[in-house]
Formats: sequence, structure tokens, C-alpha cells
Amino acid sequence: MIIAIVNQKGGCGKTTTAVNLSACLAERGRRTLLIDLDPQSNATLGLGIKVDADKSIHRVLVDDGFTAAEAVLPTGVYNLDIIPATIMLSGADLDLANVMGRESILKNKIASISDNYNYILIDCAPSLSLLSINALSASDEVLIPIQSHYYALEGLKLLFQTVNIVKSKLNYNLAIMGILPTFYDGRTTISRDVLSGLRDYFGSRILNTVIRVNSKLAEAPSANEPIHIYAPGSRGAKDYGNLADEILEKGQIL
Amino acid sequence: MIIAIVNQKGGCGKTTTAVNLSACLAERGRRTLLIDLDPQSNATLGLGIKVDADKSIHRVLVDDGFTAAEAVLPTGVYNLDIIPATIMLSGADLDLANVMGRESILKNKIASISDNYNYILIDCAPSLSLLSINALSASDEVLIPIQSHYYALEGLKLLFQTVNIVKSKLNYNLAIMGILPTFYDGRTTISRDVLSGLRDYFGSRILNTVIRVNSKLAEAPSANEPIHIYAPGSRGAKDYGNLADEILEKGQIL
Ligand SMILES: Nc1ncnc2c1ncn2[C@@H]1O[C@H](COP(=O)(O)OP(=O)(O)OP(=O)(O)O)[C@@H](O)[C@H]1O
Ligand SMILES: Nc1ncnc2c1ncn2[C@@H]1O[C@H](COP(=O)(O)OP(=O)(O)OP(=O)(O)O)[C@@H](O)[C@H]1O
Ligand SMILES: [Mg+2]
Ligand SMILES: [Mg+2]
Repeated sequence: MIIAIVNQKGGCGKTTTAVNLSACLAERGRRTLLIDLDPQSNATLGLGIKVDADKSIHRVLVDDGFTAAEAVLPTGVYNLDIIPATIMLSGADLDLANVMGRESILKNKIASISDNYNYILIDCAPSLSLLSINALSASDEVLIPIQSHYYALEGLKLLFQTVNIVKSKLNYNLAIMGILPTFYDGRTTISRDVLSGLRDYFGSRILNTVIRVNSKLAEAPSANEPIHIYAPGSRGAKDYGNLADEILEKGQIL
Repeated sequence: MIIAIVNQKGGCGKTTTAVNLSACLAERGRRTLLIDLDPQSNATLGLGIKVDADKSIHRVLVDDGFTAAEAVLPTGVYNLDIIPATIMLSGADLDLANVMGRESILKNKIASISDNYNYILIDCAPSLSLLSINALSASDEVLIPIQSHYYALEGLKLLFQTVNIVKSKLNYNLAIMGILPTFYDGRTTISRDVLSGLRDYFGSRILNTVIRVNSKLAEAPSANEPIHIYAPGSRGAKDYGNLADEILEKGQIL
């Protein structure tokens, strides 16, 4: 299963979800690949991956002769591999602008390795540009992290419109896995109000798991470790463990 | 003085700073204009501005015959005007891609109204695309909000490189006003570590004011009010008031 982690709102926990959910799926014995599709390369940084400038996702996208398999690196976490990003990726929109079938390059390139993994997760930049469209057209499901804040609600309309366009024009398989509330702080009215608003409006599309605010999640990247290794007893480790279990259960139902 | 609020890292407090700093400058008697240059239009939303789809910053940029003055709207806060954004702005990179002098369109368009204001603040999207370059080339100073987190540090190198390129090729006036630590929570080691790391590395380029975590700042946009009106006694109101005072003092020195 290929999961795109998308939301054009900045700072809503996309990378933190990509890194920690993929690590928790790997810990539960699933072969997992994390693809960093954000020029900021935060997922690559957060796992402490040293990247050969010439062997990143950027080259996979722009160089027909370079396969996805050649860019795969181990992460040090058992069962978890990564295709890293570098800043070169910020040129992708221009590099790919005139390429035939530019929206489906990632889909075609990862087809050759997708059988090697149970789960592939794609971390996206805070935008709905060509890179994020590539992620949506390559994926089976979309996971949408959303902060329990007011500004976060506004962008959802556009995000759903974009998903529907990709679904109708590029990838009719694409389904919404769910909306993941992040940065939840039960002590504040804004968190409680936004969460109950989300549940009223989106019903079962809101995942059961809620990611609570937890400073250990902000610390773990500086130790280059996913949360279940950096702070196994923390709220962050419990919440991302619950998320992995919820996603594995959803997968069962099919 | 024209100030661009820029950082390609998502969710670091750009919009919260743009809205609340401009409101605090207005409260201190300065004629202030806020320009929303982010297609997410969070600054427009956060002040509850109703926008005529055809009279936003997008039209100012793409329509030679439409002046900046025609797009200016009152905000309901005394001394504070806004040029709002709509989602149309997400097409700007493509709309302007082949226009002569595309990096300096904003600079030329706001020249005709800049004498009407003491301060003009520009809220940017979480990217270093053509819109943010337009903001940098139109500005006198750059204000860089940065979360007290690990991922936030990584993008600074690229941001400084971009500022230097704009300074050498488009706007030799451009100076760095300072780095503004946001989401500071003195109870967590990550906040304390990152802040002391920032002060060691950047010295006096780090502003004295630190914006502390405060849920009132996340609540205020849902009431369409800046923080000094929504919660005048809150930490957020104090911190953004201090920031306005620090910037006014810096202006004095010149
Ligand atoms: N639940 C949480 N509790 C506390 N801190 C968190 C939590 N989730 C993420 N963070 C921290 O908040 C910051 C923003 O999260 P993150 O970088 O994952 O968001 P993002 O959506 O990937 O951002 P961008 O839009 O820039 O890609 C990071 O510094 C991260 O460490
Ligand atoms: N000091 C603070 N304390 C608590 N919440 C805050 C603070 N500053 C901002 N917020 C909230 O955090 C979220 C992110 O802030 P904001 O939207 O201003 O960041 P941004 O950099 O403009 O994001 P983007 O990259 O999407 O433009 C918002 O929901 C905002 O209300
Ligand atoms: Mg990210
Ligand atoms: Mg913003």
C-alpha cells in the first residue's frame, strides 16, 4: 500500500507523521519504504541519512536511466528503507514542467520496487505543486495531518478538491485514508473545539487516533531517531503506535 | 519601511507574526498596510476580510491596469489596511513565469502607495518561489520567524543564501531585520537548547523579543481579531507588543 502524507498547510506534522508512522509499521514487521518528496528534506534529516547528492529522489524523477532501486538507502531502523531528498528537489517543478506525463513520473518510477514493500509512505512539501500531485497520483491512500487550529481548517476544501481532480484525471484508485488530528492539547479550548468541529463535519473520515502535543516528538529528530526508539514510553510513541495499529486494522478489512 | 516575513519552513508563525505585529504597530499610531502574499490567504482569513474575488493581490500582480491602491481594504483595526489574497494567487508562479522583470512586479506596483504608510508588512507562503522572491525584492528588511525546534534550523542556510542572491541581483537595500524565535516553551529542553544555539550562532541577529507558546494566539483568528484585541492581557499580546516596541526602537537608531 502506498500512502501520500499531504497538506499544503505548513507545520501540521506531515514529516513527524511520515517518519514515526513508517518506523512504527517497520517495528510491527512490515517492510516499509519512506520517500522524502520535500526539498526541505526534513524526513531525510530526521533519520540522520547521509545522502550522496547524486542519488536522491530528484535524480529518480529527472533521469530516465536512474532507477528508484538505486536511490534506496537503509535507515538503521530494521525493516525501514528511505529514498532521500536533497535541496536539488526544489528545482523539480521547472525540471519537469515540459516532460510528457509529468504528473505520473513518480508512479511509473516506483512501480518497479513497490512489490518489495508492504507500505510505502511519501512525505510532501507544504504545497499542492507538481511534486505533491506526483505523490497523489502514485498513491493508494491519502493521509491528511491537521493541526487542531483555526487556520488549518480553511485549506481542507482546496485539498479535497485537488484529491478529487487527481482521482478523476490521473489515479481513480486514490482513496482518503483519513484525517489525522495533530498537536492536540486537551487543556486548550481551541483544540477541543476544532476536534469536535472536525468530527461533526467529517464523521468517520477522522481517524480514531489523535496525536497529542509532546515535546519528545520535537526532540527526537535532533537525535536522528524515530519516537519509539528515542522515547519509547512517551505520549508521542503511544500515539504513533496506535496510529500504526489503526492503519494495519483498516488494511485487514479489505 | 517595508518588511517581508519569510521562512520556507511551514507553520513557524509567519501569518501570526504578520497579523499581530502589524496590528500592534497600528495600535502605536503607525499607518500600517498588511499584504497577504500567500495563496492560503490565512492573514486575510485571520482578520475576517471579505474579498471581492477580482480585487486581490493576484490581480495587482497580473493586471498592469489595476493599481495596488484599488485592492486596499480597511481591516476594522484603526490605522491598519490590508491587500488581501485569494486562492487565485496559487496560479501566480505560472501566470508570471514569462513576464519581463517578473521578480520585481510587486516592488513596482506598491511604489505608488508606499508613501501612505509608515510600515508595510508582507506575509509569505512556506516556500521560496517567485512570490517570496517578489516580497524580498520589494522589501527593506526581512523578518524570519523560527520555531524553537530542530527541523527549523536546517532551512535557515538556504533562506540566507536566497536573501543574499536577491540582495545582489534585485535589491541591494535588503537587510536582515532579525530572527524571531516563536513557539518558545521554557518548560521544554528543545526550546531552551534551540534558543541558546540560535543565540550562539547568530548573536545580535536574534531579536531580543521571543514569542512564547500561547493558545490565545491560536484562538484569536477564529474571532477574526488580532491578539491585542482578542486577549489584551495574554502572553501573546505582551510578546507581540514587545516586538512592535523593539522594531520601532530599531527604526529610531537609523
Ligand atoms: N505532536 C507534536 N508535538 C510537539 N511537537 C511536534 C508534534 N508534531 C510535530 N512537532 C514538531 O513541530 C514542528 C512541525 O512539525 P513537522 O515538521 O512534522 O510539520 P510539517 O507539516 O512536516 O512541516 P512542513 O510544512 O514545513 O513540511 C517540528 O519541529 C516537529 O518536530
Ligand atoms: N506562539 C504561538 N503559540 C501558539 N500557537 C501559535 C503561536 N503562533 C502561531 N500559532 C498557531 O500555530 C499555527 C501555525 O502558525 P501560522 O499559521 O502563523 O504559521 P505560518 O508560518 O504562517 O504557517 P504557513 O507555513 O502554513 O504559512 C496557527 O494555527 C497559529 O494559530
Ligand atoms: Mg515536513
Ligand atoms: Mg502563514
